[in-house]
Amino acid sequence: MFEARLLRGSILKKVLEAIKDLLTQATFDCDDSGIQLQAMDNSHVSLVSLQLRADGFDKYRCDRNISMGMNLNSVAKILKCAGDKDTVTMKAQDNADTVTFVFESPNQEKVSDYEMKLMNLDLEHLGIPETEYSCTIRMPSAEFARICRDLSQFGDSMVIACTKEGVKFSATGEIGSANIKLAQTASVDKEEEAVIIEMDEPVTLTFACQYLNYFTKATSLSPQVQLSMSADVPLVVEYRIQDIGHIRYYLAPKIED
Amino acid sequence: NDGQRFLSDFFIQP
Repeated sequence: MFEARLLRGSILKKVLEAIKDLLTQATFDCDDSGIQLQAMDNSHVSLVSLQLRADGFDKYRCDRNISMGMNLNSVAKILKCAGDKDTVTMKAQDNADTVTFVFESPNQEKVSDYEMKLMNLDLEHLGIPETEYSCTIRMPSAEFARICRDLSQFGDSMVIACTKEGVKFSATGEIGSANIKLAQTASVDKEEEAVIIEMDEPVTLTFACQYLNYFTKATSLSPQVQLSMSADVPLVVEYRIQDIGHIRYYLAPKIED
Repeated sequence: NDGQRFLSDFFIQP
């Protein structure tokens, strides 16, 4: 028996919004530590890694490890039927070929259940090596979303250059060029609003704007985002989900001209 | 393809 109940059901709605444009299907691996999902987009350029810890759920039971392959468009359709304040419960029997989503309104007056067929997915699971990153940048997630949106008007690629002075985002295209520089916040009153840079070595890497824009669909999950970069390795864009886990996106760089 | 690299260049295949 698998059962995971979340009073803050809107978290699951937001998680689906954050992955459904990048992935069409994925496997939710459940064990007694929680729910994990790792999947690459179709072009094998980016990867989503989601972790929801068991202790972040209001009720969590997983008697046997279970892997549930799901069509994410279908899951997103079902979760759209949940109210923002609903409690969401996912449950499945051992060896089941369906999963059931139960939505309960705050006053318990409306209870809905949606049963969905599971899929057998044979997806590639990549091993991600432990990496010490040369630069980590923490910044407001809404600011990062704004920068990605603004710069993608100028070109398909964005250069992210991190030095000890700050971080510069740049794009160049037919209409011209754009540069956005963010300095490290001098004094941190509200950590959520701060730009904080930890740098061992400066790093400059180029990434496809399209994927960065997909990642920013996770903005509503966290007020802050963390970018981790080292020369010639994939970028990590991490949104922490309060008290329950995180969603990390990895993006392979482009080779610079 | 415009210099885009793939994750399999960096991550370990099973």
